[in-house]
Formats: sequence, structure tokens, C-alpha cells
Amino acid sequence: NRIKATGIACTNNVAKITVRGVPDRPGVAAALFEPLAQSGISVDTIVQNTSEDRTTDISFTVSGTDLPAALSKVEELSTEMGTCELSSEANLAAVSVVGSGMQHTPGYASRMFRVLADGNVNIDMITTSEIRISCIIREEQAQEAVKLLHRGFQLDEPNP
Amino acid sequence: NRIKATGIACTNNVAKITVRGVPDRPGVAAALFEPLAQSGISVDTIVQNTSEDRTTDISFTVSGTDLPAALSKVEELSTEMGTCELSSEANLAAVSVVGSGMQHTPGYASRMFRVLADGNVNIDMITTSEIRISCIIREEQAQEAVKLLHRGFQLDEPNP
Ligand SMILES: C[C@@H](O)[C@H](N)C(=O)O
Ligand SMILES: C[C@@H](O)[C@H](N)C(=O)O
Repeated sequence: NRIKATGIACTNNVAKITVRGVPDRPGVAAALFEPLAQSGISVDTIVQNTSEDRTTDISFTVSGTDLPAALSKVEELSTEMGTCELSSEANLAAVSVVGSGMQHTPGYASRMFRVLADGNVNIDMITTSEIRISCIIREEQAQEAVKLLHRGFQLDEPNP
Repeated sequence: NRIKATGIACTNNVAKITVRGVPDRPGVAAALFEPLAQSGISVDTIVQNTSEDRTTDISFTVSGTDLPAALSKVEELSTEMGTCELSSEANLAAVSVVGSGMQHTPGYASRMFRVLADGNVNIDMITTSEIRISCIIREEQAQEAVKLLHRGFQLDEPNP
């Protein structure tokens, strides 16, 4: 059993904003994120899946504290973004399995998903990189998720 | 002008598979990725945005060479995955701006998106982490995108 990761990370007080139905053409992502950057809002994670019918959704996370400012910034933009809907949700958490070389070793991501599934933790968004598999989940389930992931990946839990 | 990144990475011969309309409940992501892992297919990036009407889409990338095997594996699963559609696309590339501490420094992502937009490079999918902003684009635009990104982030291009 060679599946191995080096740690579990968790960020609480996460909020997400989803801009739905943006036109899938060059310039749209820039038009959304330039004003946010200019107003100094720290965007954690950006997720965009592939388009259908020439539109797609772009989500991003910010700290819960920054949600009102980020929302009001994005609301100003919705004319440039075409006919899109805005939705948001707070009280989320980002849990990640951190390791190295995971991208080319089948099994890390599926193990994370299985551990969360068995704990009845729903996965709201997924992003991955070579060294990190990140899932957005409900904040109220984060503590339990972290415990289950430590166990599932055979990692010692840090001392409380 | 403090925007700074340490490198541009690019992977060619990328293919994506999108499973659309999967039920958004625990166990679905595990059900999709466990069989892929068991058949030894190396999944690069996984992208899932937030659901609408209790369903969402899950995309993942594999090398172009692994696309047929991955597709046939996912087709077998579509009964477990509920009523969902499968789509795929080859001849893609993953371009990334690599750095450190980018997640909390506004401006890196928006600069990457602006550089691509100005080069008329459409962004198909986006995932980010603390150290990497990754965009899936058409492979035929990758070489140009890498050049533009080196310029946009004031990085020396490696010798040809
Ligand atoms: C949707 C958005 O990413 C668009 N495709 C762009 O390139 O900006
Ligand atoms: C869609 C999929 O991610 C589902 N929410 C799960 O937890 O498995």
C-alpha cells in the first residue's frame, strides 16, 4: 500500500462567489479578476470548469470577512460579464491533502474522495495540483473531515 | 510594480474528459475516480465547480495518449454516476504561472488572464493554488501563450 501524503491542511471561514453563465471568450476572466485585484481583495482559489453552450461558471473563494466587499465589487461588473447570475455562500472550509508527486500517482485523489464520502462529507468544489488535492466542504464538517483524512492517509494528527 | 512570478510551465498533449450533470451528493467523486486509479490511469488535474440544481460537472485531464482508456473506463461507470453526459476534447495544453505566496497577493491571476486575453487565447478551465495558477487552453496556442506569459511576468525565456 504505497499511497502516502505528507499532511492535511484546512482553512476555515471560507466563502465562495460563483458567477454563472459568463461568456466563454477571451477577456472575461481578466474583466472579473482585475477589479478585484485593484481593490486589494485577496482571492484564494479560482475554479472554472469547461463551458457548455459557450458559457461557463467561474467561482472563487475569499475569506468570510472579505465576502461583502468582494460581492459588491462583482455586482458592479455584471454588465461587462454579460447576462450572468451571481451566487455566494459562506461558512465553508478548504481541506487539502498535501504531498508530492501526487498528480502522477493514481489513487491519492480517489482516496481523499472516498474518505470524505464515507464520512458523509459532501464535496462542493475540487481543484488539484501536483502537490495538493483541495476540496471545498461545509465548515461545520471540517474538523471531522480533517480527522478522517489523517486516519485515511495514515498521518499522525498534530497535538491538540 | 511588485507582481513577480518565478516561472511558466506548460504541458502539451493534454486531453480533458467532462462528466456533466452528476448528482451532488457524497460518494460520486469517489465512484468516478476509484476505478480510474485502479486501472492505473494517471489523472493530472481534477476540476469541479459548485453545483446548480443539485448536479454539477466534474472534469479531469489526462495525457492525450491515455484518453481512449480513460474514456472507456468512464463510459462503464455512467450508470453509477446517474444521468450524466460525457464529453471529451484532446489537443489541449496546461499553462501555469508558478511562484510563491501568489494566493494572497492580488494581481497574479488577473495578470495571467489579461496576458492570455490580449493574446486572444481563450481559457477553457482554471485552477489555482498558493504556488500555481493553471489554465487549460488549446494546444495550438500554447507556444505563443508561454512566450506572452514570460513577457507579461518579466521572466527570461529559457534558451531555445
Ligand atoms: C470564461 C473565461 O475564462 C474566458 N474563457 C476567458 O478566457 O477569459
Ligand atoms: C459531485 C461530487 O463531488 C459529490 N459532491 C461528492 O461529494 O462526491
